[in-house]
Amino acid sequence: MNIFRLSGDLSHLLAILLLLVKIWKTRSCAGISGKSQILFAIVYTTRYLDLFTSFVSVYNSFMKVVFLTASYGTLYLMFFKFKPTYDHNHDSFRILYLIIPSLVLSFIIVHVYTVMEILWTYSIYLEAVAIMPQLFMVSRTGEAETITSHYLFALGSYRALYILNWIYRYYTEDFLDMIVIIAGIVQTILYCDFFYLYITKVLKGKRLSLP
Amino acid sequence: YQKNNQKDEL
Repeated sequence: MNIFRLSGDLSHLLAILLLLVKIWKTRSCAGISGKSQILFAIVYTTRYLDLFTSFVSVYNSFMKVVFLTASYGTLYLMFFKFKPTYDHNHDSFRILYLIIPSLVLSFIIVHVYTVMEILWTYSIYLEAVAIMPQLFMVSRTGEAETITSHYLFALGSYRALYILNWIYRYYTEDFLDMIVIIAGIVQTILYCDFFYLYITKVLKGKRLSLP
Repeated sequence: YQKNNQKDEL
């Protein structure tokens, strides 16, 4: 554990909780992509199956349970409790275009051919692109609520901080996992356009709207 | 090469 990894985890946690609180407080999930949330639920489920097979630390297990619970809680709020507020007309990204190629890639580029390892690798690849339906939705509606922007910024920052963590671990522990590193870089690059808009607009008190 | 067989990250 190092400061980059911890900041990344806390940023990730903040993002997930921010989204839950936003939906709960406003009683609405307008502007949120249910498809991205479905993909994140698949990501956490396939990655954290190791909750049952290996124990790393109380911290790790606790965070995994929180991420899983929050993810399914978000799905429940979006698709059941506040379903009428879900803006499905603008959430039109075809997620099979992400699910299938990630699955195929996880059979091609994987460290070890075991079920757990392939599922873990799949979760890494799918996570890298899971935000695309949400970014697509923002581009289609041309705007995002400020709280949604904060959510996206925290979620994007998490993998960027993990990149710093991997650089740090490479020099201090000789730790190198090219699968997570490349996928993490792809994931972070997808947010770059949004980061630019966030810094130039939202941080100056303006609403995020596309030109 | 990779040394990450125990997945200690989230």
